[in-house]
Amino acid sequence: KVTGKALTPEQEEELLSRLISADFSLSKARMLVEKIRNEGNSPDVVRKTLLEEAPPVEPLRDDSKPFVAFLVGVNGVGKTTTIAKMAHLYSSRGLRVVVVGADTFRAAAQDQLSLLVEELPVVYVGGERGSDSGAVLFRALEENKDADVFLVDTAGRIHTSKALMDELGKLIRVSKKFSAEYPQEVLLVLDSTQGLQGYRQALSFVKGAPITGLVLTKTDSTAKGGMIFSIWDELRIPLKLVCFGQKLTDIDYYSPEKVVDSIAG
Amino acid sequence: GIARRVQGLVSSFRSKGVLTQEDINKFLSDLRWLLIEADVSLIVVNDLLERLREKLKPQTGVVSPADYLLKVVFGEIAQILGSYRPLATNARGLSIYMLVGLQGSGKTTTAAKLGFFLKRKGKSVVLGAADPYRPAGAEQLKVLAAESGLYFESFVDQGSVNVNRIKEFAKKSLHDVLLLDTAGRLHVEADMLKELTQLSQLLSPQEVLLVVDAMLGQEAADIARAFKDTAPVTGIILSKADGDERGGAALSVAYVSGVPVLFMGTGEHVSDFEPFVPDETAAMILG
Ligand SMILES: Nc1nc2c(ncn2[C@@H]2O[C@H](COP(=O)(O)OP(=O)(O)OP(=O)(O)O)[C@@H](O)[C@H]2O)c(=O)[nH]1
Ligand SMILES: Nc1nc2c(ncn2[C@@H]2O[C@H](COP(=O)(O)OP(=O)(O)OP(=O)(O)O)[C@@H](O)[C@H]2O)c(=O)[nH]1
Ligand SMILES: [Mg+2]
Ligand SMILES: [Mg+2]
Repeated sequence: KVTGKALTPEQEEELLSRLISADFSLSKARMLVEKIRNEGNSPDVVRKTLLEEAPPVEPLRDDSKPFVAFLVGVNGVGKTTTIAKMAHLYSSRGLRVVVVGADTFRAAAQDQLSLLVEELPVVYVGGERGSDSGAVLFRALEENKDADVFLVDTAGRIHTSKALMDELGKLIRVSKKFSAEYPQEVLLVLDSTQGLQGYRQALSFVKGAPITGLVLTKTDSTAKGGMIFSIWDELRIPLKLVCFGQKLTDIDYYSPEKVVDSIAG
Repeated sequence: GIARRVQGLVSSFRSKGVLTQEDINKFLSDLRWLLIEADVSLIVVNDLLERLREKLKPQTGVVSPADYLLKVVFGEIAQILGSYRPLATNARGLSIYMLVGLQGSGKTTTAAKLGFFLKRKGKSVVLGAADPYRPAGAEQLKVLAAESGLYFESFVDQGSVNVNRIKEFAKKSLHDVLLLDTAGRLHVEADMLKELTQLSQLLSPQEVLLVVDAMLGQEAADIARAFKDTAPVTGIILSKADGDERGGAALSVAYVSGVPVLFMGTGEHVSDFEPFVPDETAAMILG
């Protein structure tokens, strides 16, 4: 932890190492150290520089009703659990929430999500395993015309899969049958423990869908999420939600200060 | 993958006749950044470079410098990664293999894959549910077991793992293998790590297999260390190797845990699973 004076070369090396270990890309870490060195090397400068480079706070586009949000991402990152957390967030505000279980592929995916939300005052719409995910979404939107929020869970799939991109495209087209505004959010869920792989996933996913924001999960781990700086820098995709545990309440809006504090130490 | 990158770095030495100490230092300095960009944990990069620094000696041209560098670096990486070896068996009865790892790393799916692999080798396999936390976790394992023609047994009772029931089952069972699928846990969840220590102490499994997401970032080394300190990890199974072109996490985990990578998961289907061999099948990871 740097304390009080200008950074020595050793402290600069230590800062570079700390940024790399925080999952910053090599080029981003070097650029930050360079910037800090030029601005005069002190702990306040470190924090200030990180805050300048951090993604800004961009709120969820959930002010228009009905609000439709898709959660997408690779396998096991926390999409399903995050959907349940968002269902809790919105339903506890008195909004009418529909949870759409559009993962019709993975074993027990339907059971998992319906169990996660069974205590919540929400409507669950799912489908048989192997059925068409587009049909599930269509039915959810068609049969709940008075709902306020639709939270759509999708199957995890490796980011380089063309099949994934095609399915995502299909789901977006289905939602557009109901309104040109849908979906207001397509959130890419990133597992913070995957580090820079999340940046590569973002590069892939934007080719197949209009990603409007990120969700960073498992921040209760020691991973610091440095890759979100590169994702903002190069793709202009902001971080919107942060998850830090397996309970329904372990979710919060992104705060640049909190992210920077955990990196700056 | 790491291999192709190292080959790229070495190609600049193709035209050289000798290898000086200065060449070696420059090579190691470039290799450092290459390994970092391949997502190897920083602490492992530094240790690995030290080992290579001691191993690499100036060459007078009898061996091509490029071939020499490749041989030493690949040799070191392959040695760290290890490779498939048959799983340990219990001479006195049911062999218990425990699958452990972070949330979402692929344990449940891997249990089915490993079970199917062992079944094709002639073993009678039971998939045992020992994750009391994940909603529909046992159901997921049960469905996967049915799909692959494997037996299924749930050892979850009232929100916890019923260890006595596992012991009873093991005593009476005529099966060869029990694959225990446990709950995902973070390397910083002390109570969950404690539970894991207790489980392994009470059951004395023949193998404790750490399922590792091939896409892990810098955290990989710390994760490996925490699990190694918690339970006697005997092997690594790399999951989602189809999702990564870097492969750094595999190297970090193998290095810190000191145990070999035994298998690699290369997709979501039960057949997307293969014994790990650093030269050929690791092409996916080492590239
Ligand atoms: N510690 C921690 N665990 C989490 C967090 N979010 C999700 N998990 C856990 O990670 C595991 C995977 O979560 P899922 O919600 O099933 O992930 P998914 O992306 O839907 O997975 P697939 O649908 O299989 O691709 C579960 O055990 C979750 O409880 C988090 O913020 N912190
Ligand atoms: N592409 C790919 N997906 C995989 C692989 N192994 C597992 N998965 C997927 O990864 C996701 C998580 O797998 P699980 O088996 O549920 O992971 P887990 O470790 O049991 O999760 P928890 O019990 O919540 O800790 C699922 O969508 C799996 O289908 C693999 O090798 N390749
Ligand atoms: Mg899911
Ligand atoms: Mg599981």
